[in-house]
Amino acid sequence: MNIFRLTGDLAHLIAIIILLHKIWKSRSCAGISGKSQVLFALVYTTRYLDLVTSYVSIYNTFMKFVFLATSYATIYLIYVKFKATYDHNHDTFRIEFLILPSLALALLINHYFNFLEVLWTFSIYLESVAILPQLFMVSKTGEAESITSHYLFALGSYRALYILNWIYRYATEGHYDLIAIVAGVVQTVLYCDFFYLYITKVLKGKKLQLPA
Amino acid sequence: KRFPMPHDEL
Repeated sequence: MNIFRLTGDLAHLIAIIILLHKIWKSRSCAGISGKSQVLFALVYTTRYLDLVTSYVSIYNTFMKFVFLATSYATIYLIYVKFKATYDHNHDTFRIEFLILPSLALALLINHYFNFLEVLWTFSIYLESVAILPQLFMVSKTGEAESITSHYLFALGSYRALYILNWIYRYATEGHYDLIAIVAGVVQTVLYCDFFYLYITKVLKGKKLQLPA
Repeated sequence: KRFPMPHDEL
C-alpha cells in the first residue's frame, strides 16, 4: 500500500458515495447512465470472485464488499426505486459492443488461462471502457449536472492515481502487471476530454455544457 | 514471473 493507491481507492469510494448520495437526495437518477452502472457491477462481480479463493488483507476484502454492495445498490436505485426518473431515451449505448470484445480479448490476452484469471482479465478490460455509456449520454444531452461532473472527476481520478501507484510499485518493488497498466492508461485517456472540461468549466462555477 | 499470481489491488 502506498499513498497513490490509497488516494486512488479513496477517490473511487468518494465517486460511489457522490453518486449514491446524489440519487438518494434528489430522489432521481436523471443524467445517470444505468448501462454504465450495470457494466461496473459486472466488472466488480467478475473481478472479485477471488474473494473466496485468495485473501490479501482485511482492507482488500472490506473494499471488495463495499464496491460490490454499492454497485448493486446503485442498480437497484436506478432500475427499481427511482425507475420513473431514469432517462433511458438518452442511455442508448449498445453495451454488447463493449462486453463481447472485452471477453474476446480476455480469452486471447491474459496472464494465465483459467476461469478466474480470464474473468479477472475481462473485468480489467471492461472497466477501462465501462464509462463510455455515461460519457455518451453526457455528449448526447450536451450537458451534465455539476454533481454528475464531480462524480465523473472522482471516478476518472481513481485510475489515474493507480497509474502513479504502478509507477511507484515498479520503482520500489519491481512489480508490474502489463494488462492492468495498459487498460488503466486506456481508461484514463477516455476521461481526458472530460477532465479538460471539468477544470476549465465546472471548477469555475459553470455548468458542464458541451459546445453545440 | 509466476502465474497465476494473486491480484492484490482493487
